[in-house]
Amino acid sequence: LDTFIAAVYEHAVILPNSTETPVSKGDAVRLMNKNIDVLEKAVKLAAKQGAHIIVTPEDGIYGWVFTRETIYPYLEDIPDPKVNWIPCRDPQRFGHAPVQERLSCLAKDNSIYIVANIGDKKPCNASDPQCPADGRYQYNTNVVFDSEGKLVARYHKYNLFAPEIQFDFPKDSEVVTFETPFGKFGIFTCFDIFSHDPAVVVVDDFQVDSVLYPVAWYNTLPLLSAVPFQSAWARAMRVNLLAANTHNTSMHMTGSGIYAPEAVKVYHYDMETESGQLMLSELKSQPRREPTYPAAVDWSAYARSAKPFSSGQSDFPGMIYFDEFTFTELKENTGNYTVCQKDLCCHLTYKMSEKRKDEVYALGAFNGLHTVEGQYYLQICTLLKCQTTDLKTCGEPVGSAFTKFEEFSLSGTFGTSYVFPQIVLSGSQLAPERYYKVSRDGRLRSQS
Amino acid sequence: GASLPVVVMALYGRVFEKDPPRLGQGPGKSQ
Repeated sequence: LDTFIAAVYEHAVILPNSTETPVSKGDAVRLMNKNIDVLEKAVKLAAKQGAHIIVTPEDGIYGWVFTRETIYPYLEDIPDPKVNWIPCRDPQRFGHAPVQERLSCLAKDNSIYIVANIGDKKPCNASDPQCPADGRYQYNTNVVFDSEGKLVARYHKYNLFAPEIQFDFPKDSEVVTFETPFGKFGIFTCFDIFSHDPAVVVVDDFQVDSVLYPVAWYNTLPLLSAVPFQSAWARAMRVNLLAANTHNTSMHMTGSGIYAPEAVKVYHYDMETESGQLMLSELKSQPRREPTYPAAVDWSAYARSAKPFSSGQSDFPGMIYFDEFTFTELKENTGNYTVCQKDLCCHLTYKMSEKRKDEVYALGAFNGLHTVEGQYYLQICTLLKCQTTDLKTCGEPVGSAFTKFEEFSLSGTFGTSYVFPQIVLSGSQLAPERYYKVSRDGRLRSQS
Repeated sequence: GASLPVVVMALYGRVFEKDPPRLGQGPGKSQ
C-alpha cells in the first residue's frame, strides 16, 4: 500500500482508586475492562473510517497510580511474538490473559492493528543475580495485535521515568520492529524519545518508516510540551510518528497527533474538557521514497559561517526546567543577536510587527548535561517570551503572546546532527508549515 | 508573509555521545 490510514486516540484514563494493598484479580480486570470499553468505541469508529492501525496511550488501560505490589493484579505474562499466538483464538495458552484476549479479539473483529500499553510479568529466581526480592520482573510494555488478532510486537520500555517505581528496567535496550503491508514500523514509549537507544537506533539503523508512540506525557512549558516536541522529533528524524497521549487536565496531560516528516497531519491539544479524542490521517507508507521527503540538514552550517552579532549588551542567566541558560534581551522591534554558552553560539535575526512595552523576549543558549528527571546532554538555542517584563522571569512558563514576528532566523553552532526544531504560538498552537521552513544550512526561518 | 504570535521557538539539540549509559534511573544510571 502506498498510503495508509493512521489513527491515534487520546484517552481520558479511568484510574483505579489509590490503594495500599493489591486489589483482587477480578477487581483489576473490571477496571481494565472499563478502559477497554472506551477504547473499543474508538477502535470501532476508527475501523469504520478505514483506519489500518490505531495507537492508544501509555498506561491507558490501568493508569499510573501504583506501587510495585499494587500493580501486580493488573499484569499478564506477555510472550515473545515469535510464539505466533492469536490470544482471541487460544486465550489460555500462556495462562490467564483476559486483557490480551480482549485486545486481540478487538483487532480481529474490526480488522485493524491495535497498539496498547499493558504490564508484563516474568518469574525469576535466585539463580538470576538481578532477580527482584519478590521473584518476578514487571515491565511497562507496548503490545501490537495485527488485523487477525495476532501478537506481532512486544516492547519493554527501556528508559523508565523516575516515578515509575512499579516497573523494572529491561536488562538491555530492545529494538522492536515489524513489517506490514503499509510499511515497516518501530515502537517505543514516552521518555524513550529522549534516548539514542532505542529511539534513534530504530530509525537510523533499522530504517523504519513509521514509529508507534504511546505516551503519558505531562506538558512542561516552555520546551517540553508533547505536541511541539514530538512533531519536531518526527520532522528531524524524518519518519511518521503516531503519538497517543493520556488525557488528564489536572496533570496537564494532553497533546496527541499524527506527524509526517514534511508536515504535522493532525494534532489535538485540549486543556478545557475531560474528553478523549480520536484523530485519523492518511500517511505515506514509505516516506523516504516520496518527493516530499525532507533533505538532510547540516544544523551548524550557517551558524559556523556567520559572524557573531555584537549587541554590546550584557547577557544574563535564567533557568528553564532546572537548566541554567545564558540569555540576552531583544530590546528593539528588529535586530540581530548572538548569545553563547561554552562552544554553542546561537544567532537570531528577527523583525516584530511592533515592540510592545508589556512583552519582553530573550534569546537563550544552553549547552550541558540535564540532570533532573534523567541525565542527558543538551544543546539548545531558543527565542522565548519572558513571563513578565522582569528579566528574572525569562524561562518561566508562558501560554500566550500578542507580539507578532514578521521575520525570524534562528541558528546555532551545534555539535550534533540531532536537532529538533519547534515553534509554539500563543495558546500552545503549532505554527503552520507554510509560515516557516528549516533550511539545509540549519536555519529555522520565516517563510516570507 | 508570516506574522506569528510566537511564545517560544527552539532548536533543541541532543548530544547522545555525551550521555551517561541510561537516561532513567536504571541499574546503569550514573548518579
